[in-house]
Amino acid sequence: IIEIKNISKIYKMGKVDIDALKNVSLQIKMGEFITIMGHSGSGKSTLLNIIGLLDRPTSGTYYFEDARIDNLNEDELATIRNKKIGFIFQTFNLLPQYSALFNVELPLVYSGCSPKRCREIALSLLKEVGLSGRERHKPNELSGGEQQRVAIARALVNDPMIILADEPTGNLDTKCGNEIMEIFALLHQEGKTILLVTHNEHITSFSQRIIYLQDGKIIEGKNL
Amino acid sequence: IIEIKNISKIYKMGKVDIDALKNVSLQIKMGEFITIMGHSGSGKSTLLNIIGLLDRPTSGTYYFEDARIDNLNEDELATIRNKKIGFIFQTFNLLPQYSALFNVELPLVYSGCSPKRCREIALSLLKEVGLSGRERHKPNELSGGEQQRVAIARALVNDPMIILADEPTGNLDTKCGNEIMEIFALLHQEGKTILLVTHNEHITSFSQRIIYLQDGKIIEGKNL
Ligand SMILES: Nc1ncnc2c1ncn2[C@@H]1O[C@H](COP(=O)(O)OP(=O)(O)OP(=O)(O)O)[C@@H](O)[C@H]1O
Ligand SMILES: Nc1ncnc2c1ncn2[C@@H]1O[C@H](COP(=O)(O)OP(=O)(O)OP(=O)(O)O)[C@@H](O)[C@H]1O
Ligand SMILES: [Mg+2]
Ligand SMILES: [Mg+2]
Repeated sequence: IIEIKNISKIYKMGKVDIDALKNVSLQIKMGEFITIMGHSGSGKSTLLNIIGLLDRPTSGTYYFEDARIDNLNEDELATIRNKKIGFIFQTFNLLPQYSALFNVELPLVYSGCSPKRCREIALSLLKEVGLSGRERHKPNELSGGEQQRVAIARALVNDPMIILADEPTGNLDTKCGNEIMEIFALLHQEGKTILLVTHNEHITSFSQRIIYLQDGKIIEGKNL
Repeated sequence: IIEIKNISKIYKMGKVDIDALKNVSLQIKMGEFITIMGHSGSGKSTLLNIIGLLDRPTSGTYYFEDARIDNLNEDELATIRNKKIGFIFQTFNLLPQYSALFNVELPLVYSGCSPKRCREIALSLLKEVGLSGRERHKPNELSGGEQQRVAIARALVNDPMIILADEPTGNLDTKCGNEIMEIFALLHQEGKTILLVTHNEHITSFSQRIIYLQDGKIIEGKNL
């Protein structure tokens, strides 16, 4: 379903270049649940952003459902992204001036459901991540873990085919984190493809495959 | 050194009140290293913000070094805060338009050291948290864990008497997280008072006392 070949990402910082990803190749099959681990700064978010079509590689090729997409324009990429990919950001990236409910509804509005239906779906997902009673709060009126859960609900509300989650339990207590992982496990059973970046060894057992990044290179994949 | 009595915090949200803290009392001695744990939304950040003089309680009294301070004005609170407290925020709160180095230097500038000395101290602390080579990056040019480490360096650069850390290892891999905890352990040996909020059971062994929050109440303290 996804194949990236020889992907490199270089951030140019004036005189210095940062080689965030070095010649990374990876194949992801439909319905796989993969965990990506590695040290802070090893390139995990960079890799996820490229896979999620939020960023372009400096070089290399990207095939999405067998079609070459690294050469598409921004609108074409956005269309694929909005229809097929749900992205949970490491730093949440919520709209600060809007409520949790509106933040979660927004992707639905674009997919054309009625306002009443949009609201129902959003409320149900907020309830599923344990945020009933917090729908009207703006992000700065929510705890860190609550903001993280709004970000999770927002990524799932459009029922995406592929879920990319960047440290989705980093601000959650163990119980809460496990509840989120149960949601991912259920979505996986429904056939979704999931890439999960985490530092938390305890949640790797939910996935079938672990990929390690070190200094921008994939150094090991373990099949479980 | 710090004593809070019957502290309550109510967030007013139009028709609904959120009782974030309910009648919390706590004594903290000079040189203690305390871990605060609890579910997402239990009131940990709210408690830390009040202890760190970043927020005012709705009711209750706060004694800091035996002096009543919950009735001081903003300038007086800011003076105590800048001199005595180093705060590591759960969501980093870095200045986005400035480099990591400048973000770390800023508290030093206020304390009146020479530009040359400020820079030396900031660079040395950035090195200590493993960020050599990333000093010139702005926050959005840093990984999540790197931003977190800039926030840590910034809190420590003024050599504060009290360190309040809100989930300081949430975005760090295990190795990196342990390196940060070693820094805290060293500071504790030097006589600093440390309050650390965390979800990570593995780092509680660094402290001598654990306080649990549940629905805004302190329900248990374990001495280790
Ligand atoms: N916009 C940018 N400009 C320059 N360098 C960048 C930029 N974004 C990231 N980097 C650098 O690229 C490297 C990889 O970053 P990335 O965010 O992918 O790491 P990560 O594995 O997600 O780390 P963490 O676990 O800390 O979140 C880091 O060393 C970072 O400093
Ligand atoms: N400004 C605010 N206005 C209204 N409610 C708020 C505000 N800030 C926090 N809250 C609510 O108060 C409760 C406690 O928040 P707090 O940030 O202290 O939780 P926490 O224990 O730090 O959680 P986490 O582990 O998720 O970071 C939460 O349920 C939150 O929704
Ligand atoms: Mg990252
Ligand atoms: Mg918090």
